[in-house]
Amino acid sequence: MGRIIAVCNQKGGVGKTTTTVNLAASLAAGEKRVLVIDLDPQANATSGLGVQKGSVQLGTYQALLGDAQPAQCIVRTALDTLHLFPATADLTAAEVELVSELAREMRLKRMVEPLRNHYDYIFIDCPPSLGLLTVNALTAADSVLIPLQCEYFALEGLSQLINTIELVRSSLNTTLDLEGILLTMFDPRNNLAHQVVDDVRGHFEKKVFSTVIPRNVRLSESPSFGKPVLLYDIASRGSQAYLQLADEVLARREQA
Amino acid sequence: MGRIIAVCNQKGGVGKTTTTVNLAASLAAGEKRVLVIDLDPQANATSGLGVQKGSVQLGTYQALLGDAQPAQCIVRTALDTLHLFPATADLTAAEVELVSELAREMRLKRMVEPLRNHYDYIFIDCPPSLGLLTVNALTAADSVLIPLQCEYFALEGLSQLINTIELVRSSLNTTLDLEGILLTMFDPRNNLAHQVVDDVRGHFEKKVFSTVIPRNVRLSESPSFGKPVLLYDIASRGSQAYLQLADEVLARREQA
Ligand SMILES: Nc1ncnc2c1ncn2[C@@H]1O[C@H](COP(=O)(O)OP(=O)(O)OP(=O)(O)O)[C@@H](O)[C@H]1O
Ligand SMILES: Nc1ncnc2c1ncn2[C@@H]1O[C@H](COP(=O)(O)OP(=O)(O)OP(=O)(O)O)[C@@H](O)[C@H]1O
Ligand SMILES: [Mg+2]
Ligand SMILES: [Mg+2]
Repeated sequence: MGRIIAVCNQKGGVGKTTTTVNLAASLAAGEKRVLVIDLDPQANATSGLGVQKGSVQLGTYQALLGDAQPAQCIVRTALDTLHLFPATADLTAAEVELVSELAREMRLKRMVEPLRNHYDYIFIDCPPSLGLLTVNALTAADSVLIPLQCEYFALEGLSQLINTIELVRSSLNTTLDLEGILLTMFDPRNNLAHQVVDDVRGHFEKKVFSTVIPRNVRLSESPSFGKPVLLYDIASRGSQAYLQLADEVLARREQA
Repeated sequence: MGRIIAVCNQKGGVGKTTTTVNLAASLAAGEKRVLVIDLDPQANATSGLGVQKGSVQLGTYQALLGDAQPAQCIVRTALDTLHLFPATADLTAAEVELVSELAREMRLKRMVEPLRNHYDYIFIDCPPSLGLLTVNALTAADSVLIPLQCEYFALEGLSQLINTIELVRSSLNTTLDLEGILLTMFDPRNNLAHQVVDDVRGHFEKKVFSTVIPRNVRLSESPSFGKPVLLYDIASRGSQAYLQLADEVLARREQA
């Protein structure tokens, strides 16, 4: 039975897509069967895994509205055991179109449940908002992984995100768990970054991954080649950090 | 007559709020009368200008739904001629609640028009999406300022943003202009950054500001003190860049 993890934070640019793509690829490199679901109209996870945006005919938008089956949408990637459920820009319209539908928060859950047996991990890359698409992801997921940039604005938004997770847990998904908080873009020369790390570890303790993702230019270069960083520069600090994170996610699961 | 500028980009974390707060503050330091409207449920422009989120009773959410007058919401900041129209987290609900209202795209325009005579510049800080709040901002604005991070994913999203601006111009706001594209978080040690700058200048020419905002830690520290960077460290490269940008925005207006 695969584990469904929503990668979520309404703060923009904190490393949601970078974490989804590279954690998924690192687990797939270790022979796990992994699916990435791109739920962001920007479709960055789609292009980050080498799929040209213009080439996608059927994706999460069509599947959410019931116009396509998941099997028609899911594509292969450069890694054998890593599959992608791509996004298209018309996903922006889904937020408005789903509003008046019945059980609008459950659409993604209904779509994803049948896929659970085919994968060890299913990651959902969320857009930077707390709207209907993100609520769908939180309703469909077993747990939430929160990338947190070591910056002030990102820390400020954390309580709003935790509140939304609580709301979803109480009304839509009672077993929703916190997979963990991942500190990203850490620059050791920056005092503020150290303060954010201390604050977050002090407050959330074991819920914070011990792996910290450093700011590393290879992580921002690899998407322009449509590759996860381990296929672009596996020796880089960025790639090594995500491989270490994959080990930590696996170890936590064994302990649970 | 004040000029209304929407600071907009659906890509997250590209420097929308940092640009809104620091460009507005730089113009205010030059005796211009400036209003910042926070249209993002994260309310980062609100806290970046020193207003505690919990203290805001009436803000853009209440005004958009007609439950409050602008005069009841607008507050002063540390700079005499800089005012703030604060946001609250319930702005997230506005996206859904406005969907079924009549003339839902015009709500902000109706709210902002009467304020035009009181200010020289009105800046609207947009959330990282192309939903109803951003469409409201594009409908109310005279022009759009697009902060663009010198990274691959940010460049990739530009065409989707330009399409949306075209759509709004053809159906909701025929005089919507491009104020300019601002290159942000530029790190000269990063090859990709240079490539992005060359690509964007090659493609958009005069529409790109000659001022480039460097990556500068003072810009990410100043929000934790609730101050624009010119009140935190005016000599920093970040602050100097935004003062230079303010001069460029003023010069462009004189030439127009
Ligand atoms: N550890 C890192 N070091 C350097 N650059 C990074 C790192 N993580 C992400 N980036 C870059 O920072 C930018 C933001 O990251 P990313 O797009 O993954 O964030 P996001 O949270 O998915 O953004 P959005 O809110 O728009 O969905 C991207 O250009 C990415 O390549
Ligand atoms: N030039 C810069 N140098 C260093 N840090 C910066 C710079 N500009 C912005 N930042 C920091 O980068 C982060 C993202 O910037 P900001 O929040 O302004 O982007 P945004 O586009 O408003 O994000 P969102 O999409 O969430 O609204 C913030 O933590 C900010 O302090
Ligand atoms: Mg993303
Ligand atoms: Mg912002």
